[in-house]
Parts: sequence; C-alpha cells; structure tokens
Amino acid sequence: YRSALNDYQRSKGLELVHMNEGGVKQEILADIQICAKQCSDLLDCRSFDYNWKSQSCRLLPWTQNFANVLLQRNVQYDLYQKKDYIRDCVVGHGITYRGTVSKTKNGRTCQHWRLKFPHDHKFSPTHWPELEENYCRNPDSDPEGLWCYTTDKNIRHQYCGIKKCEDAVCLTCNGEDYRGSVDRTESGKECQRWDLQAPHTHPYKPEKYPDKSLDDNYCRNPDSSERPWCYTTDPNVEKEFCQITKCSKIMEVEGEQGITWDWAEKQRLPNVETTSTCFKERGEGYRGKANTTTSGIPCQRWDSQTPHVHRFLPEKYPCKGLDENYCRNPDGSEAPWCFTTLPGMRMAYCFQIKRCTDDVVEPGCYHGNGELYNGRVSKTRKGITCRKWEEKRNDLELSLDQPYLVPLEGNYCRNPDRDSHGPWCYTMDPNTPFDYCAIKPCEGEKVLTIEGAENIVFDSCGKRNDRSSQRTR
Amino acid sequence: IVGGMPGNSPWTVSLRNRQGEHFCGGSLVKENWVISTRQCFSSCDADLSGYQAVMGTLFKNPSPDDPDRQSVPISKIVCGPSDSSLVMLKLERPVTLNSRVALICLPPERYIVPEATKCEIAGWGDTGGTGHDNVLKIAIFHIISNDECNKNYRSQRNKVLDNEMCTKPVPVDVGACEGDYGGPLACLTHDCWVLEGVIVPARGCGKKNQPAIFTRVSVYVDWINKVMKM
Repeated sequence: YRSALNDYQRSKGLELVHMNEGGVKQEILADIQICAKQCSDLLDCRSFDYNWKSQSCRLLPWTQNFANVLLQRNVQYDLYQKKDYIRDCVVGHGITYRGTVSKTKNGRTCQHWRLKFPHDHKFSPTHWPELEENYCRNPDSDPEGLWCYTTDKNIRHQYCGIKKCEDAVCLTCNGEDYRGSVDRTESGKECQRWDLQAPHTHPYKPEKYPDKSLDDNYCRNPDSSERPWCYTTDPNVEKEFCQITKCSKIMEVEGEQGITWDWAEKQRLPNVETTSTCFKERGEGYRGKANTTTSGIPCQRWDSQTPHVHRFLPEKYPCKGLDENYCRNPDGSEAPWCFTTLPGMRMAYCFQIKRCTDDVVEPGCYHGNGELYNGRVSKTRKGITCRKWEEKRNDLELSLDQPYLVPLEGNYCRNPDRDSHGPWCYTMDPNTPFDYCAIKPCEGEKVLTIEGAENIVFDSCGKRNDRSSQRTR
Repeated sequence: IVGGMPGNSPWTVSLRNRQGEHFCGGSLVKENWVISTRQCFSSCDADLSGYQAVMGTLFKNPSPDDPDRQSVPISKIVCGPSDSSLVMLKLERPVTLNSRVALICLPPERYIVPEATKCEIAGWGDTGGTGHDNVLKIAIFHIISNDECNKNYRSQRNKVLDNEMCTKPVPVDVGACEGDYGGPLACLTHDCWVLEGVIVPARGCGKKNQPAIFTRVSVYVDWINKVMKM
C-alpha cells in the first residue's frame, strides 16, 4: 500500500530549469505513480516534473540545490524531488541523506571524498556513489550520524551536527503550526500522503485546507489533536501520532546549558494576537471572560466532563487558555465557543462577543457622502494602497452621468459615483477590486432618507410556491 | 429558530464549514451571490476553500443523494461598509433556480419598510427545545418603526441606528438563535419577497416582549450592486 510518491516532496506549480542544459527533456506519457516508480528505480534520477495537462513527466538528474538549476513557476507542472536530496534534517542515522551541507558542526570545511589529502581514507566515490563533492555523509552507518573528513590536517574527521528530523523543528503548543518533515508515526509506520486516498480515505484533502500545509506525507495537526499525526500506509492502522520533540524539552536541555528562554513567550500561540474584549480572525487568541453562548446559556467548565464528555482538557491544551468556563476556540472553529451546560446542546458559539475592527482609520473626515472629498488619503480601510484612477479610466465600470465633482487625481480616495458609504478607490490587491477608504464620516453627518414603496416593481425574484395546506386523513 | 414552524424559504442558504457542518445562514440574491453577516467569518479575506453554500433542501442534514440539494463552493468573501456587518459571498458557479431554490429581491436603495409589514425569518439554527430541530423553520414578525422601537423598548444608550430595523415584540419566546445568523428577514412587498434585513447575533434567542434587531439591507443596496457589478 506504499506509494512510490512517498519518497518525493511535491512543489506545486513549479518546474526545474537547468541554465546550461538547453534541450527540453523527453516527456514520458505516464501516470504520476509510474513516473515516481521509474525515477526511484534510476540511480541518477533525482526529481521529475509532472505536466498535468499532457499527463506526462520528465525525469531529471538534478534538484533545486544543484548549481545552475532554477525553480521556475509554471502552473502546468508540479515538481517532485526526492526527499533525501532536499531534506535539511536527518532520518535515522542519515544513511540516505543526500543533502549539500559541507561543514562540520564546528564550522570546518569538509574534504572532498575523492581526495586523499589531507586525510587518506578508504571511502572512494567509485564504491560509494553517494559520496558526492565534500558533502556530509554516513557511509559507515555511524550511529552518531553524518560526518566528513575535514580540510584541517590536525582534525581527521568530525560530525556535521545536522539535527534529526524529529528534533529539527520542535513542537509548540499542540503543534498545529508544525511544518517539519517527520513522515513516520511514533510506532515507525510510514505516513500516507495527504493528497492520496489510499489505503485510507479521509477528508483532509490539501486543497480543501490550504492553511494547514498538508504537504506530502508529513505529520501535521489539522484537527487540533493533542499533537501532530498522520494516516498510515498500514491498511490496518488508520492513523497514529508522530513522535516529535517538544520545544519545552529543548528549552529544558538548553536551560541546563545556560541558555535562557522566555517561557511565557513560548506558551503563547504562534501568530495569534491575544484579545480580551473582542476577538480577531477565528478568536483563537480570545482570552476574555465571556462565559455564555450567544443565547445566554452558561458554558460548561473546560475541566469538567459533565454534562458533555470532551477531549479539550486544560492540561492537554496548555496554550488555549481553557480556564474556568470561558468561551474559547481550541479547535480552529469559526469563532470562540464552549460546551453548554444543557445536556441537549453540546456546543454553541459565543457570537455575542464582537469582532475587533480591522479598519485602519486616518485622521480627518468627510461630509455627506464624501463626493467633495479632495484629501490625500490613498489607502483602504484595511491598509491596501489604492490604484491610480488613470489606470482605470478606460474601463471604469461605473456609469458616471455627470462630470466628476472632484478630479480623479493620483490614487487618492474619491467618490465619483456618489457612493453612500463614502470615498473609495480601486485597490492594488487583485482580490479586492475596490474598497472603501480609511476615512470616517464627520460627526452627525449621516441622514437616512425615506423612500416610498408605491412605484416599486419586482419581477424575477422573491417568488415562491406557498402550497396551501391539504386535508389529510 | 426558537418557536416558529417548519416552512419553505427557497432563498435561505445554509453555510457549511470544511467539516460540512452548518454554522450560519445566508440569502441568495443572485445565482452566484449570497449575503450573510460578518460575524460568521474569520476575516474579510479569509480563504474559504472547502466552505460551501447549501440550498434547495428543507433538511438540516440532507442525505448526500438528496436530488433537490445544491451545494456550491464559496469562492470569495467581500466585507460590507464598516458599519454594515454584512458580507457578500461569491459562489464558485451559479446555482440552478427552481421551485426549491429562488432569488430574493433586494429592496430599493434606502427604502424604509412600512410599519406593520409582514416579514419572516428562516434558518436551520438552534430551536431552543421548541421542536423540528432538523428542518428549516420560519417565524413571522411585523415591522415597527425605529422611533417606536427606541421609544418603547430601547434604553437611551442602546438605541437602534438608521442602518438597523426592528420587529414588533410578541408575548411568547420566538426568534432567531445560534446558527440562524446571516439569514434573511424577508418581507412581502407587492407580492414579492424582499430581503429587508439580515439576522445578526444578539443577546438571547427569541426573548418574549422584546423587539428583534436586524441589519437594514436597503442602506447597503448600492454597495451590493457595486460588488456584483465589479
């Protein structure tokens, strides 16, 4: 049940281009699994790129780490490189490592394996083909890991100090942000690729969860489990946790060596801003004291298992702020939530907590609708820079029935269509064609005018078949 | 919906997260545009891949082979003017209109719904133990003016604003609840159902003798049209 693709790291929308090899490599019309198998069988195949349009691949003898090789964006291709060549950590004792580190842990340059000077040795690249250049290798399966002969005639050889994958990237909190390259479970089973549905079918398709980095078959934590996990390639074991070193453990060890850490800093959720009176994004950083649901139902304490049994025990989720019965978001839900004290209602959101505004407000204000605004603000409320009006002059989507009251100069916020929500601009963000600007209306300026309903005509919307109730026996 | 009854609201949309769980409501205003509330979404440029708009069925958890059910991925979110609490969701492809999936009209710009107009809310949210948990429910309300709402039911520092609207309190517990937010307050005008309000989160669910507050859509119709046009 193991896929040949497991040996490869995918880079979406990229291809490799060798600057000195002008000729286009031959494309093999084949399924991606067959391409992977063919490349794995060839000693000098280190990567392949797969053309989704033509369903063919090109087997390549280089990777992105080779000289004169460039990564180039091409939406038609996905690039698959052998993990051994691009991983910057060590699996096991590093026997399969094919990386390009060429310095020892003390910073000494490695001796080329083909050279016998300054140190004579038996490891000839002729017999050990993996001994390329002067890269760190482990040809004698040294349990201490990768090493090399040094160019210092007084030091024959030294270890390279490249970290094991399970130590290279450590776990903070529950490892939801873990992006390391451990691809085996704690019992040693190989992980199933997230982009495959065999041997186990699963809902965690990478394209559906772009923010979870479900790359290749690496251990991840997309569902706020206790720690990263993966589906296994063993059809009898669906999924298992992975053994990855916790940052706190590294801190303890380094603490003993005199390196000090800010413990509180490390306990904080990475990339999440803490708030208490409102919540941002999904509210994972909300640490306020709201303790009822939107409809006022009291929340269950996180350290209690009644009326609802749950997995979010405070001691297992130290960074999630699961204190008392406060609304929290330990699982990446839409907003802060809690288990309720009603047996019939397991959980509910706390939408009564307001979202923090993410508007950027500049000083100054506008009168009326701002159609006479001629100020110099040129950013939207979210801080995106405005596009120059000139660039849009030929394709203004608006029907401007009168000449502009204020010239559309530069990229300043204006209101040429008398938009009732104030000055706006086209933005530099391709996902936001237009947005309102970082200016507020002047105090007491908003007036709502009443419209009559007499002349309204609706035609194609708002109709439904209201079946009259039928008599039944 | 607390109280109310099972009903038919072909423009009411169920918004589903990546796990396929219903989390908020919405209203279909164009074949590929849904209006909902900002409170339901993590950010104004959230990546909503995996999120879907589901409509065409009365059931909260329809079977996957339900022939009437239409599920369309949400491709984009656009936040409304700062004071609006509205969002527009663009669908990856247009839905097919039929007897179970219909568009709701937008009101004229800045139109004020006359007092006593009959309106209804709809949603698959919490029922507060009032029954019919797994089907779309509706509840009927009548509009009151903001002046009356403020005079009789709101404190001095808690007045409804011009961009909000009120419905008349009723002496029993009935109203929107968790899971209904973002859904429609649809009013019957000239024989057409018009999206006059959007359900926004409020303290409590359907509390008796208290008015329900909604975001007034007519204030934002120009923005809605501009977004669809651009």
